[in-house]
Amino acid sequence: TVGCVALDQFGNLAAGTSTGGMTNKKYGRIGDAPIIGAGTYADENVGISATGWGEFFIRSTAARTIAAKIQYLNKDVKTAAQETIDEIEKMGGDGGLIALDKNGNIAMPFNTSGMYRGAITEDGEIEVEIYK
Amino acid sequence: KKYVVVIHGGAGTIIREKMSPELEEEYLEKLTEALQKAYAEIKNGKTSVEAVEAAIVVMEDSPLFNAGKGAVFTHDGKNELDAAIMNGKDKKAGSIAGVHTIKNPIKVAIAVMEKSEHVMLSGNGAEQFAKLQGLEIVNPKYFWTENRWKSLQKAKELEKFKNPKAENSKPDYFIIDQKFG
Repeated sequence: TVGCVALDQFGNLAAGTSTGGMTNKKYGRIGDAPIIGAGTYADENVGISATGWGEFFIRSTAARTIAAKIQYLNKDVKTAAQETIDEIEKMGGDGGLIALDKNGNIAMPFNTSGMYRGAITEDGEIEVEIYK
Repeated sequence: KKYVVVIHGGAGTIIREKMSPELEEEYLEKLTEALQKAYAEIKNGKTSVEAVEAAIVVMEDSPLFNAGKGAVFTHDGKNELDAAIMNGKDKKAGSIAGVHTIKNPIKVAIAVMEKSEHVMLSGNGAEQFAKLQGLEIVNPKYFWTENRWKSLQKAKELEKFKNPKAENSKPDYFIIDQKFG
């Protein structure tokens, strides 16, 4: 799975996710990537794209949960994202996500190795890393 | 620091011992290219949707990532793709699931968001819609890559091994089949 969240010069956010699914999957199984509110979500405050054990991200409505924590509980993006990943881990799931808020703050909590992520600032400074 | 683009890229099935430094370098280069493409859109005054599309198309067109060209295989030996987009400005969203012939699924998800009254289309219907929108349709063979095919064979071998009735054969090394895309 790949994903991107962007913040444009008008202050608007967008989130996108694209995936080939899971190796050896059967029965037309669909994961969280195409499910709005689970693997992909964006509103006026934050954008989220996830890549996790799909079933857990769907059941926990992961992406919308992060946005709701920001909207209703005034949590910052890092806290909201980490709490959500921790809740998923407690359920037995794993994976990660990226989140970018309207002020340009990011969160990239992952609890699974092999995930790559990257970010670029408004000045063009790039960070790319792999979660070991 | 004010970030304007953030991305993630999963390699799908990961053969832990096999991720060579050269391969890791290829991943880092491709991710950098994706970030730069999205950043150029933002700097040119384009929208966040256009920036997201630019980054994801780079990764869909690369065999390195489990999306688009580098998609993993289903049990039936097919490549089955999904994608979604959501615009925070007006909370419009577009999504497609379970398609086999769409070269860039993110482009079709954006078309669903911007050119239909629906949010989610699936299977043949999504492929018909993509064709009507003039988006690129490819032969499913386009998505075939040897290493993903080998991953499927190993995953099937592992599945046999996990099956209590299976003879006591054990694969020579384990593929850690990540449950996520």
